[in-house]
Amino acid sequence: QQQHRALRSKTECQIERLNAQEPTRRFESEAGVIEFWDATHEQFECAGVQAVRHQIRRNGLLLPYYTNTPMLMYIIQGRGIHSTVIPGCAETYETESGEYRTGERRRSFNDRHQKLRRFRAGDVLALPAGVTFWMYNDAEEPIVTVSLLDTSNHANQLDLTFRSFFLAGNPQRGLQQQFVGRQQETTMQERRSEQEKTSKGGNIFNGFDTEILSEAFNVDVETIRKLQGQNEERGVIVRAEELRLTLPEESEQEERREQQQREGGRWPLN
Amino acid sequence: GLEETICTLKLRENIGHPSRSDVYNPRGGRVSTVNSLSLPILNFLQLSAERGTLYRNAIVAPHWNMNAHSIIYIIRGSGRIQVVGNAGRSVFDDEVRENQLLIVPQNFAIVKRAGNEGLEYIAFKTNDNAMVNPLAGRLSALRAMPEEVLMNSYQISRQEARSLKYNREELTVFGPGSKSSRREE
Repeated sequence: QQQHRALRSKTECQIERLNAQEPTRRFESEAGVIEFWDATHEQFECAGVQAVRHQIRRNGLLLPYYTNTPMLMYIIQGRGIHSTVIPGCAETYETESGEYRTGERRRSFNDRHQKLRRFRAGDVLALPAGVTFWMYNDAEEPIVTVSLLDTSNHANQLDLTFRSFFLAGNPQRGLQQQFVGRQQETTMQERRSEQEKTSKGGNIFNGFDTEILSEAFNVDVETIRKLQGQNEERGVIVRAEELRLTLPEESEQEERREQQQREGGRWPLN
Repeated sequence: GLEETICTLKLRENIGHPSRSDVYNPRGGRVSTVNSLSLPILNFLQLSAERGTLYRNAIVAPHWNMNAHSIIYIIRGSGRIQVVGNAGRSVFDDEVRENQLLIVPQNFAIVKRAGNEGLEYIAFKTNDNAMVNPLAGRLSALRAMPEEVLMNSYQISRQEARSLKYNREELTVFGPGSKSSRREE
């Protein structure tokens, strides 16, 4: 990291003039758009950062992924639900509370998962490097976010290139790359060849042998093929209709509504 | 004085003896780790290590190193290692054997599977508190997500989502599955 910083201060930061930048790369998905600023621009290289903007339409699910850099995300518009999956943390959310009989626990198939959190416009989300993250738009209005990716952060031991590792979907398919703003033919050609090189990729499960994964998960090969998303064409923001997620505040609202009904509408109105 | 602190620093920690294991699965094997919590000088070095012994056909849960590179040296035995980079590209898929060394960059996903003679390795990690994030097993990333998120992400049924979450209860080291046993027969 020190070498990186020293190198930057000697070379990339010899800036004569600053320019306001707009996103230069655009990735369309089934239920949203991801736009990147040109990371090769000297301003970004000098600062050791990159930037990305997400637009997630109604019922859009940004598939689970992790990155090699810490990320600070600002919610410009909209609201929704997100979760960071922290290894080793307990699955503290259950769809229904467990029921007990005398001396034995009744067998139930309640879903359990780690904490889900609501966010709304104006929020800043802090996302550590290497931690899985997903978000869902359960509101009418599209979610618009802008994020800073700190590639020179000490948490990133790789080079200064931003990398995302998707746990689902097929990030290389179903995406149309467009170039807007400050375009140069050479840059386009470089990007195209880069895209061609990676066109056989997919989510991280896709790189593993199907049989080994089948054994590791103890599930059939067919399920693993779906996990690998080889035929996936939806991109990385997918439409997820009627995603019913358990959140405490919704349960409280429900309880309040029920109580209001029980009390014959005597709930104080503000 | 220095003689009270630096000069008396603990510099040694045995992670080779089975009784020291941090993870033990009688069907799969054992793993011992040393980090700056168990050997404080590693805080200065910003390094840690993991010693693994896998029994025949055992699997180390597919995982990625969140905050460190991992440099794996094969001490004994043989096995198959697969490493996957970003965009799902397989960057290594080969048999490894004694005396070989493999560098796995930070965030790249890896799975290890022991061969018929088992597999012993030492993995050096470039962080004094290296952390892994498993993809399968009791602490897996998939298990921590709601069923409905998995169903929509992978276009699978609720039953398939449940089997992905709950069919493997073990941690870190998995015993050979029924398929391995059948292959052996």
